[in-house]
This record gives sequence, structure tokens and C-alpha cells, in this order.
Amino acid sequence: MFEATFNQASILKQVLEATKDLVNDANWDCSAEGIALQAMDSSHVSLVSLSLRGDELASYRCENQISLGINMNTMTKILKCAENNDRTIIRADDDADVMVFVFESEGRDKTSKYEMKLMDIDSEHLGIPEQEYSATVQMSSKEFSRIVRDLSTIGENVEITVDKEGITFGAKGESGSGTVSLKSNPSVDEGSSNITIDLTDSVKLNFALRYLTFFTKAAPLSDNVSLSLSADVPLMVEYAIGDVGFIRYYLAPKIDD
Amino acid sequence: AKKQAKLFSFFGKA
Repeated sequence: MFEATFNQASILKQVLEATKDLVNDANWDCSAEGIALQAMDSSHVSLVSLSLRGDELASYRCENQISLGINMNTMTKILKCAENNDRTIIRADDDADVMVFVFESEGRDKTSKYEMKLMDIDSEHLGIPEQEYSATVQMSSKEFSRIVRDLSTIGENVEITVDKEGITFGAKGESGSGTVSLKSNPSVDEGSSNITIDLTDSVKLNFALRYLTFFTKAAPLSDNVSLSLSADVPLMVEYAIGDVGFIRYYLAPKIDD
Repeated sequence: AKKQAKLFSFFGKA
């Protein structure tokens, strides 16, 4: 028996918005510790890793490990039937072929119940090595979304450079080019870009903006985002989900042909 | 020209 209660539907809604464009179907792996999901996009270029800790949810129980195969678009549609503030319970019996959703209104005067068919999903689980990154940049998630959106109007790829001066995003296209630089600034003045950079080595890497655009769908989950980079390894983009967990994205770089 | 790397080049199958 698996059952997780969220005080508000909004966290689940936002998690689905942050994953559904990248993966169609995914196994939600539920254990005594919590809920984990790891899935690659169909082209095997990016990966999303979600972790929600059971002990930080309103209530949580999971006696036996269970893998729930979920069509993310269907789950998104069902969650749209909940108001943001509805208390939300998701439940599945061991060996169940459905997941049950219960939405309770704030005043507890309305209860909705939906069942969603589960799927058998063959997914390839990747082992992600522990990595010491050369550069980790913490910045506003809104600012990161803005930069990705702006540079997508110029080109398909972004070159990210991190050095002791700060971080620079650059794009080139047929019609022109653009760069956005943010200075590392430890002061917390109003209006400053307010980024922190933890740097051991300068790095310069290229990435497809198309995937970064998918990642920025997680911005409503957190005011901040962290970008971790090392030469010749995938970028890691992390959004914390309050005290409950995180959503991490990995993106393989564009490399010299 | 740069080409898109795949994740399999970096992460092994678990």
C-alpha cells in the first residue's frame, strides 16, 4: 500500500509541469523513504531526476517498494481537476493497476476522486556518478528563465562561460548574436543580480537551448536555481522543492565534431 | 561544428 498526502495540489501540479514536456511516461518509484523518478527524454540527451521525501509530506506510507508507471500527460490532466489549495492524496495498492487521486477542498466540503490507469514501462535507469563540479552558480530562477528565453530568440545553442568575473551566456544565430553576463556579487543590495559562484576552475560549455527551455518550466517550484558545470560532463540544473526534495535535470553538452 | 552528445557517453546503465 502506497499513500502520500500533499497539503496543496500545487506542488504536484508544478512538478508535472516541470517534467511532462521532457518525458511522456515515467515510473514513479515509491519506497519507505519517499518518491523518486528518473527519466530521460526520447533522444537520450537530457534526464530529469525527482526526489520527494515522505517524512516532509503531510502524511506518507509505503510498506513495500512499488513502481508506478504513469503517463505524465494523463496525470497532468487529472491534477488540473484540483484547485491549487486542495489537499491531495495519491494512493495505490500493491499490484494495483490504478492510482487513486483524492482532492479535498480547503473547507473540506467538496471531495473529488479520480482513478488513473497505470502502465508497464520499461525504463533504462542510469547510474549518475557523484561529481565534484568546477563551477556551481546559484541564481534567481526567474532570471535564468528570462536569459534562456531571450537567447532562444537568437540561436539554438548557448555557450555558458563561468570564470572569476561571473557567468556569461552567449548565443549566435543566422541573424545575429547576443550575450548576457552576470557578475558574481556577494553583496545583497536591492536590485543586484544576487548570484553566487563557487568556482574551482573556469569552464566553457555549449548546450542546446531547447532542453534548457524545458528545464525552466520548474521555475515556479523555487526562487533559486543552481547550475553545476565541469568540462566535458553534463550540466546539472537543480531546483529545490522547499524542504520536500528537489528536481534535477542533466543535459549532455554539445561537443566538437 | 559541434554535435550533441548523448547521456550514455557519461552515465552508465545502473
